[in-house]
Amino acid sequence: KGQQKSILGFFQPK
Amino acid sequence: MFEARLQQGALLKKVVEAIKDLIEDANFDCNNSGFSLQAMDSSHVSLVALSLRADGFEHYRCDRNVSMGMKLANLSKILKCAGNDDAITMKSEDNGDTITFMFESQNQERLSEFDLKLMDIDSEHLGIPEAEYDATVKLPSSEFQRIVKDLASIGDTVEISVTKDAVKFGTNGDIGSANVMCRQNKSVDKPEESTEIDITEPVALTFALRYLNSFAKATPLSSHVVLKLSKDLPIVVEYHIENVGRLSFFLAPKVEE
Repeated sequence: KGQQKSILGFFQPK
Repeated sequence: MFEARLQQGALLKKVVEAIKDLIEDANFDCNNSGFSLQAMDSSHVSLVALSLRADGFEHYRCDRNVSMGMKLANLSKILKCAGNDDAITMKSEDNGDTITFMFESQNQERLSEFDLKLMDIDSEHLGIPEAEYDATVKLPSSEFQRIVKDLASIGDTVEISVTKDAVKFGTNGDIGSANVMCRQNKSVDKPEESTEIDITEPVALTFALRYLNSFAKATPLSSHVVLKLSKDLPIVVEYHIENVGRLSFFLAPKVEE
């Protein structure tokens, strides 16, 4: 059922 | 100093109850335009973003930008001591190490004061790109809460697929499978029951139901929830807090490797 991605893979630290 | 008064103290109670099980500690950032928070859950799979505008408060004063670190479980303990009809005032001195919460009953007969110790939390802020989404779905928040609750009893991930006239939630597990479809209905006579779909292209993504159920704890904040989906991007689950601001959740998708 797919690999859970991390939110850090989409939003970069400012 | 920072001082803000919310006549509808219940709003703050509901916000904290919605996020306290997802994030442990958070920095509340205050500046003269409002009061905000951004934090990830401990597994860095989801992100919470709260923003309450200054003009949503009866009284709002923020002399200098301040960031106050709080443990959500402790904040929840204090806010549980506020009545649902109480007005809540938050106050803190610049460079203070506590924040004061004052609860006033409607008839002004009871005034409570609680001090919460602040803590140093080093949290980096993430940039959330303002994206155009492939699909935006606005549906009754109670409907969404029921769907993710029901599906979680069948499976642990849900595929959400949106076409121009319906949004579908599908799951399967050891005992079997479930599919829920909500058709678009812009019923004007009962706006609180309307489901609206705005789509640029069909999209289907898979998410962990555990997080969606946690987000749905924000249901008491708004009659509707807005879901925003784009291919291979986190889903946005957004609760608009009328006249004050919004509470948004972001959840990274599960992707077939």
